[in-house]
Amino acid sequence: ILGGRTSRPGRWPWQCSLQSEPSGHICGCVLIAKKWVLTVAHCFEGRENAAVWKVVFGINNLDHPSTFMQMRLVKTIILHPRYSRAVVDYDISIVELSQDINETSYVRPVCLPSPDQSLEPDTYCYITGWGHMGNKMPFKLQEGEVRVISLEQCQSYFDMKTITNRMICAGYESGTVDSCMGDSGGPLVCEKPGGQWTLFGLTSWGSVCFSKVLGPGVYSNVTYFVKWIERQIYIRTFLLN
Amino acid sequence: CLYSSCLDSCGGNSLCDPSNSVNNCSQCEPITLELCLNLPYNHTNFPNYLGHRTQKEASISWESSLFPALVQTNCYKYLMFFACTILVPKCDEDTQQRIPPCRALCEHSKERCESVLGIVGLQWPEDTDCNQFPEENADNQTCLMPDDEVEECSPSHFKCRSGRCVLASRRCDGQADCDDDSDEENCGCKERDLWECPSSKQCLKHTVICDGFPDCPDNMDEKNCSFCQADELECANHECVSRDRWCDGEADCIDSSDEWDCVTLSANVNSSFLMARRSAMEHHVCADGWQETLSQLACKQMGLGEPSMTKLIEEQEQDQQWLTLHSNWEITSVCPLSCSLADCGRRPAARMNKR
Repeated sequence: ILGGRTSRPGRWPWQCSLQSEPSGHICGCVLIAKKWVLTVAHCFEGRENAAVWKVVFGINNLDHPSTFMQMRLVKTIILHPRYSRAVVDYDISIVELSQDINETSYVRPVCLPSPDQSLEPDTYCYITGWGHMGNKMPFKLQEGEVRVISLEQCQSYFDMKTITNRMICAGYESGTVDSCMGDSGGPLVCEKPGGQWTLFGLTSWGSVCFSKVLGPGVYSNVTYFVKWIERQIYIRTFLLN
Repeated sequence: CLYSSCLDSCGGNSLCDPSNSVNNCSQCEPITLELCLNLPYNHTNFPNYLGHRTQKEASISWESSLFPALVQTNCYKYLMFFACTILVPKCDEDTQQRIPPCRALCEHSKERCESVLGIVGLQWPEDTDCNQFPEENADNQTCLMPDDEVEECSPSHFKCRSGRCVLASRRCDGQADCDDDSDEENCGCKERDLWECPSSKQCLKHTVICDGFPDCPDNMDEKNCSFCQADELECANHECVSRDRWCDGEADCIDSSDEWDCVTLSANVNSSFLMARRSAMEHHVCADGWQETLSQLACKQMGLGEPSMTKLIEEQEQDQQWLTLHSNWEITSVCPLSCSLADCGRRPAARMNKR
């Protein structure tokens, strides 16, 4: 996260770290139910085999094991069938954990939006992750507040790509707070009145985050995918075959 | 290679025997970088002349955005060709060696385009020092120069009638970018070999028609995609599955769409009734001896939280079809459920301790 600040433990209990040896942390991810995690499809490029992945919850410092930490292996990786590597569209995937997590104050799911709950421009939300800070890779989880911008305005920053309604853009013209490499798959969450946090975006792509030409971050639009997410979980939980 | 960063570019390939020097352990690979798919060569190897170790890295690099944008200024005819020779250098398949651009190509590109970058406060990419490239016809060193067949525009560009290149995303966007306005001509979907949504006039690629994912606002691209028998229903991916296999608990469509939305809460105004779909027919659930565990199962199946309340209501619609749960259930009535949202999005550990 560029221009953010170090988070306090427990502030983002749905944040998880998608890891694969030998590199360790590869991508962010988000807990949405005891056995289900969301992340982005491009994290699995070249590594679609579930056996090489594990998911770590309840940590703040990647380098320090915490008493609240829980680690699970990955049972299934469900890439969106329309994921397009070339244009980074439909960039979403669901991970089924090998076992339920234990729900604690430090490991808890985020809410999913309802299919008709879209995010309006000028809404302020938070992005979190262990991605690049511009000058270094952090060990401690970083957080930053960003403002959602309209897709039309977002398109004006990216000549080479098409911004679709599967995407959300957020950030500032000055590019102060932004997501970066290593944040992919992590959450863009917004607080609802009453203090409940809802997941509206997953860090997907953007301009080269620490280059001179800055632009907003682009996030997978979770509202667009809610029906697909629910169906995938339903058919893998309740069907007989 | 075991002790050098070279391992990645080899991908653990046997070519990496320790006796080689780090520099020549890479091999030719097909070009996948979209920007450079129309070159007179189609194999490359890495690292490239910008220090990128893989095509993936090159594809998300600053230079892969900079050069296509700069091409639009028409500062040099072969700028895109030069950009590709350093982004995805030509690989000689016999020697597995990189073939550099000639120094003259680099110098021409830099002379004519560096100043244009300067106007917008940007710099020419630092590590494209032209002196690293050989002179054309230098002693036994091959290098690349453009010939008449070289395309001035990349596949991600549209070529104006005047010959200039503009980014393909600017084609038919309602604003003329070509000096001769040719990018805003023949913009009908048919002229561009695209499919048109009847209501919104949106243009779609043919590959997304009838693929099970609606793209037109009115889903017209997913209509009339298959013709099922009278006793069959169409899956989301347009397969035909017999009606009595819908919601039987087993996926019969490849995309499992015959098992979607089998348990729902009906959207009645005054209360929500539990509905079950069987053989593609909506049924109220009759509740002879309903148990709370069934309420919990129903809410969980719908992806909702624990039931907050279950009520039994006498039947109201005479002609409604009933799905009988168990043969020994006597009383026929309807049981509305109201499920709470899952307990989510809360962060008790983040509560601030006031001092």
